Amino acid sequence: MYLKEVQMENFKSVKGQVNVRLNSGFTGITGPNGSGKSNITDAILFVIGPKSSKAIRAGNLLDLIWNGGEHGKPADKCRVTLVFDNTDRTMPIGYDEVHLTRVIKRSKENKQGYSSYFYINGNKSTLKEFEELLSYAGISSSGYNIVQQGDVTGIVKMGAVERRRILENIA
Amino acid sequence: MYLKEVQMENFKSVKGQVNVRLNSGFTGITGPNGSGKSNITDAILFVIGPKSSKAIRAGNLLDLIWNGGEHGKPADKCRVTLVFDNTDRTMPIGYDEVHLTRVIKRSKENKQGYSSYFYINGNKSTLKEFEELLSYAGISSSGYNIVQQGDVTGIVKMGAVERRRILENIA
Amino acid sequence: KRDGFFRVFSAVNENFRRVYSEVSGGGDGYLELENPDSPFEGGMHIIARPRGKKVTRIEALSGGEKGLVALSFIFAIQEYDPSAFYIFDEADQNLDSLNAEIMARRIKISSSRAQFLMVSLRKAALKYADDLIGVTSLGDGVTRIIQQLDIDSIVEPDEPEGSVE
Amino acid sequence: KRDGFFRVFSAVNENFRRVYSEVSGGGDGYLELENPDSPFEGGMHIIARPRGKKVTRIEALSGGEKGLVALSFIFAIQEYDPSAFYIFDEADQNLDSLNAEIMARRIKISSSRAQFLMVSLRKAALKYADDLIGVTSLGDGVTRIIQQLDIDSIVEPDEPEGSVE
Ligand SMILES: Nc1ncnc2c1ncn2[C@@H]1O[C@H](COP(=O)(O)OP(=O)(O)OP(=O)(O)O)[C@@H](O)[C@H]1O
Ligand SMILES: Nc1ncnc2c1ncn2[C@@H]1O[C@H](COP(=O)(O)OP(=O)(O)OP(=O)(O)O)[C@@H](O)[C@H]1O
Ligand SMILES: [Mg+2]
Ligand SMILES: [Mg+2]
Repeated sequence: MYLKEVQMENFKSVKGQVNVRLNSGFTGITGPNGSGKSNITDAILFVIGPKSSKAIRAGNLLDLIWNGGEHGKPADKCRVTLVFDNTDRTMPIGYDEVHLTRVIKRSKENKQGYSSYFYINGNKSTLKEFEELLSYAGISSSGYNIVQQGDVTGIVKMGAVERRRILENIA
Repeated sequence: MYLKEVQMENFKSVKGQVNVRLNSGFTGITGPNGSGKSNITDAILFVIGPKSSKAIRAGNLLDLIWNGGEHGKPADKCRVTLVFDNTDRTMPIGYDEVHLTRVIKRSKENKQGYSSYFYINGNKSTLKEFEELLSYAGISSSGYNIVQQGDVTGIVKMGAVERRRILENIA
Repeated sequence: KRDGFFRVFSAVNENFRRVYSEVSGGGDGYLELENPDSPFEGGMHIIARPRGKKVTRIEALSGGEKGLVALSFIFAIQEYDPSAFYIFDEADQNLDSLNAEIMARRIKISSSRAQFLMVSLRKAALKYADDLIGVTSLGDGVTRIIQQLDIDSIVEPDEPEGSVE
Repeated sequence: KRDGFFRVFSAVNENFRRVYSEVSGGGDGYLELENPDSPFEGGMHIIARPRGKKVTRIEALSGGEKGLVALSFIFAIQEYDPSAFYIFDEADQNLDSLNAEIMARRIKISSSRAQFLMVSLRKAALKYADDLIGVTSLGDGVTRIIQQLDIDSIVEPDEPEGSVE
C-alpha cells in the first residue's frame, strides 16, 4: 500500500488541475519559499480528515479554494483525490486502486457558505468511512506519520502533560 | 563605537578562558549544532543585562557556570568581559576602550547560591550603571538589536496586543 | 487503560533510547514520567545527554540538539505505530549539514518498509531521496510541479549563479 | 504617551513598507492597528501581500514568507531606533537560498553604519560577511573558536566529504 498520486484542483495555490505522481520509496520535495510545498501536505491532510481547519492553515474551509491570485477570479470549488495503490489489499476493497476524493463547493444555501462532499472510487461516502479505510493502513491525521512544518520544535516546547498525552493517544 | 572582543571564562560551554575578536563591520559565525554559537550571544546578553535568566536559556544563573562536561569538575565562577571601542567617545568615559565585566561566583552564604559582580574597566559597578552607559550606544537587552534563535518566528506567532507593545516600548 | 499506557511507554522509550544514540553518535536519551505510579496525574519529560556532555534539561540544549531529540522521539513513535506512508515538512530546519544528512539517511533506511515524503530546502538531505519533485511558481502565486527534478539543477550558494558581489 | 506611540507607529510602518517591498521583490506590506482611535485598547496586525498574490493574513503565508515579513519588521524597528551593534542568530532558518542571500545582502549594506554579527549554517548567507568565525567542539562539549575561518573550508553537501552513499 502506498500513495501513488495526489490530484489537486483549485486547492489553495493550485489553479486548475495539477497532479503529483509519487513512488513507493523515498521522495524529496523542494522549491522556493511560498511556491506550494506545504500546500501539497495540506491537500493530503484535507482528505484524511484533519481534526481542525487550523491544521491545514485555513481560517475556514472556504480559504482552501483557489482565490484567483492578484487579479483573477476565485474558483467556486476545490477538489483533492488521493490515489492509493491497493494491490496488496491492505484496504478491504476489491480494487487495485483506491481513490479518496474530497470536494468543497461554495454554496449560498448553507450558513457556513460551503458544502463538503466525500467519494470513494467515485461513489458518495463520508469522512467516517474514509477514516475507517485509512486506519487499515495505519494512516490517521492525529498520528505522527505527518510531521508538519514547525512540528519538530513543537515537541520540545510543549508542556510535560501534553507530551504524555501523545503516548496516551497511541495506546 | 563597536564591540571589539568578547572574553569568556568558564561561561556555559566555554572551559577556561576563550576570547572572540570582532571587526566593526559584518562578522559571520558558524559551526556545528551544539558547538556554542548561541552561547556567545548569551554571554553578550549576560553582560548587557537580560530581563530574565530565561532569556539566556538558564534555569538560574548558576547554570551559566561551566558544568565540567561529562567527567570533569564544575568551575566555581564564570566571568564575561565585553570590550567596546570607545575612540569616538559614544560612552561618556575618557578611555579608548570600555571593559564591561560581569562575574557569577558560587557562594554558600547566599540563599540563591551565588553572588553577582559588575565591573567597569576593573572598578566595581552595578547593572544600573551598565544600562546607563549602554543606552548611549543604543544597546539594550529588550530592544530588537539582538534577535535570538527562534525570535523571528516568534514575531508572527505572537498576539496582536503583544506586537503593539513592541512599538510602545520603543516610544 | 493504565496497562495499555505502560506498554506504549516502555516500547517507545526503548525505541527512543536506541534511535537517539544512533543519530547523536553515542548520546544517552530516555523518557521520564513525573509520576510513575499514576502516570495520568503527571506529565512526561524527555531527558537527553549529547555525547561528551552532562545530562541537561532539553530546554538548555542548542536549537539543533533539540531538533535531533524531537526527531528521535518522532521516529520512536513511528516505529511503535507503523503507517503506510510518512511526511516530513522541513524537519531539518535547525540542523547543520551533517545532522541533516543523518536525518535523511535514517529516512532512506526506513523507506524500504514504508513510503516517505520529505520536504526540504537542503541538498544535504535531498541527495538521499530516490526521486525529486520540484515545486515552483513563476511570480504569479500559481503552483507548478516539476515531476522529475535533477538534483544538480538545484543551485546552492557556492555555485556562481551570476554572483551578486 | 499617545502622541509618542503614533510617532513610532507611523515611522516604523513607513520603514516596514519600504523594506518589505525591497526584500520581497515588489510585495506590499503595512501595519494595521485594531483600534486606530485608541491604540492601547487593541492590538496591531502585520498585513503582507507577496508579489503576484492576493493580500492574506500572515498566518496563511508559508514558513519562508512569514520569515521574510518578520525580518522586515525587525529591520524597520532597527532603522527607527539605531544601535551600535546587532546580532542575528540563525534568522535564516526558514528561508530558501535566495531569500537567505537577500537577508545577508541587506545586512551587508547596513553594516556600513553599524556592527552586525550573524550566526548562520548557510553558505548563502555567510558568503556576504567581511570576516568569518568558526565555533566548534571536539565531541567533549568544550567550545573552541577558530578566529579567521575560510569560507571554502565550510563543506556543504555537494562537496564529496567522503560521500556516504
Ligand atoms: N486559497 C488560496 N488561493 C491562493 N493562494 C493560496 C491559497 N491558500 C494559500 N495560498 C498561498 O499559498 C502560499 C503558501 O504556500 P506553501 O505554504 O505551500 O509554501 P511552501 O512552498 O511550503 O514555502 P516555504 O518553503 O516557505 O515553507 C502562500 O503564499 C499563500 O498565500
Ligand atoms: N553551564 C554549562 N556547562 C557546560 N555546557 C553547557 C552549559 N550551559 C549550556 N551548555 C551546553 O551548551 C550547548 C549549547 O550550545 P549553543 O546553544 O550555543 O549551540 P549552537 O552552536 O548555537 O548550536 P545550534 O546550531 O544547534 O543552535 C548545549 O549542548 C549545552 O548543554
Ligand atoms: Mg512550507
Ligand atoms: Mg544556536
